[in-house]
Amino acid sequence: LPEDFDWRDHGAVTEVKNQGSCDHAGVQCTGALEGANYLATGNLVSLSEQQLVDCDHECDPEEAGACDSGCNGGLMNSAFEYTLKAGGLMKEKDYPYTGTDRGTCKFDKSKIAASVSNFSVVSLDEDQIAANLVKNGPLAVAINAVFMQTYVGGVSCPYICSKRLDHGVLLVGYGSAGYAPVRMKEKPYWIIKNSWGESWGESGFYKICRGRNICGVDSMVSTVAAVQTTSQ
Amino acid sequence: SLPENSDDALIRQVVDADAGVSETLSDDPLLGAEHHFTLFKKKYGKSYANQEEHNFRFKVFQKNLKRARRHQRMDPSAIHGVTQFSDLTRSEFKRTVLGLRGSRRLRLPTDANTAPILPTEG
Repeated sequence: LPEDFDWRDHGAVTEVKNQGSCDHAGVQCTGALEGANYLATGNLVSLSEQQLVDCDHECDPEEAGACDSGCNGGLMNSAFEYTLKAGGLMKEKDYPYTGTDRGTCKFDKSKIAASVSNFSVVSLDEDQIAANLVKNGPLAVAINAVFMQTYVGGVSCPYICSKRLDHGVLLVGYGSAGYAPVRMKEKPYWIIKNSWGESWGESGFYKICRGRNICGVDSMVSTVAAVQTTSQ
Repeated sequence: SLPENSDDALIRQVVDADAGVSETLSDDPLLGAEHHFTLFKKKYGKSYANQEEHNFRFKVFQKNLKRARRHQRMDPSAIHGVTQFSDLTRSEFKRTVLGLRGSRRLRLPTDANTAPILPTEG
């Protein structure tokens, strides 16, 4: 494994999005599929989150009533399941983001830009997470976002952080040496793409230290593979 | 797992008083809070429906300055301060900004495919 790796340097990451107050857990799903599609086709295409907001009502088979529900949230694996069943996602420009869930589903199968071949969950082991990241592209992950409300920059490495997962993000890379002055040592970190616009964090990105499942970041990691499609 | 307002309930580790103080906040986060709030509204284009709402949001903002300082103490290698969410209560932030659904602690689905173990050396 390389010591440092960042999919932004390899052209697999689209611009930072701003979900506003409508988070569907689709951002990490679209981000992972954008990366996988890039690896499969060589084309980086921004995919539609609004399609997920409007059309994905997939339910978690393990929790009654836990269904993806417009701006009220969802689960990333359910979003992958929907994408697999629907046949794929349209381009962002063909099905643009509105930030509301009051519209009807306008999915047009003839305009699918990327399709899921399969998706898998990755083990808790951080080396395996890094290996899957490097091999398969950006990974969908869940995290506890309590420290993200006030995050401005740097490597977040809280002494204590709940592992109760409440936010979906996209793991796009890792670094070997983030500066940690109080601990008097360099610390490795994950690079995470968020969906709160470029004015949040480090141009829309978040760095969180590696090594002890901080804020639950290693707990729920999914990788996706894309199939090549002919978009119109 | 920790209770919902876990960042309020956590045991606080004692750290050096000078360590990791945010560049964006003074020692007393409430000093200049009105000035910070004015800058915040301008930067993020915030406006409120009436004076009552404005006053409420200012109180929330002040609490979030304290929260940012608390986070700074607990997370000294990052910078914590004012963000576009500084006028949201913790529950508003969770309800409107965070999207992972599930009342229980989330677990990996048992029927999901498991990624094969990859070689990580050499």
